[in-house]
Amino acid sequence: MLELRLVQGSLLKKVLESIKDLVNDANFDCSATGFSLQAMDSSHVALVSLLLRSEGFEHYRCDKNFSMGMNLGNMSKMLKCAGNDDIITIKGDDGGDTITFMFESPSQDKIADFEMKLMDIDSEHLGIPEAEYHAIVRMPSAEFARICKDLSSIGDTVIISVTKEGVKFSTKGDIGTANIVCRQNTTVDKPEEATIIEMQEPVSLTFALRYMNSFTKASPLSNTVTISLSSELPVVVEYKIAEMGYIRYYLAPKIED
Amino acid sequence: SCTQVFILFYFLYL
Repeated sequence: MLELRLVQGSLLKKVLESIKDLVNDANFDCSATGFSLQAMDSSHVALVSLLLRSEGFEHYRCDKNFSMGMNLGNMSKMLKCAGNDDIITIKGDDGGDTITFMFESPSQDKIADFEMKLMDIDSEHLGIPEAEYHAIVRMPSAEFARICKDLSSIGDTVIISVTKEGVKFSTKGDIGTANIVCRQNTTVDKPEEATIIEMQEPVSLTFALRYMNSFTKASPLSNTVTISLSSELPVVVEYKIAEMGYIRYYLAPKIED
Repeated sequence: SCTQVFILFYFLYL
């Protein structure tokens, strides 16, 4: 049996908005560690990995490990019915064919429950190794979203290059080219406004902007984003979910023919 | 031109 209660229900609403356009159906895995998900997009180019740790919930009970297959579009429709200040409780059973979402208003004067049908989804976990990355960039998530949005009006792909000069985002399209360089900047009023670049060696990789733009839907979850790059690995775009865990997007690069 | 690599190229099933 799974029973979890999340006082900050808006977090779950934001999580769904961050993944529903990338992945249609996915298995949520329930364990003593937390509520997690790993799923590939339908093109098998990107992978999303979500962890909401059990300690982040006001109440968390999971008697045994099991998975619940959900259509994320339908789950999003249900969670949109929760108010931003609502407390969300999720209840489900191993082997059950439905999951219940309960929404409580902060003053407890409105309580709603929604039951959603589950689905059988054939999915296998990919093994994601711990890796050393050539470069790790941490920057404000709003800045990264702005860059991806701006560049996608000019081209379809972005070249992300990290050198000791900074991190450069470049694109080219029919109308011209664009280059945006962000330098390390730690002299800011608030730590979340800093751009921090840790570089072991220069790296330059090309990615489809369509996916990057999709990842930036997680920006409301975190003020900062961490982009980890290595020439032999997919890029990892990570948004920390305060006190609870993370949402990580892995994107395979495009390579020269 | 560039070719999109699949994520499975990097990560194997557990």
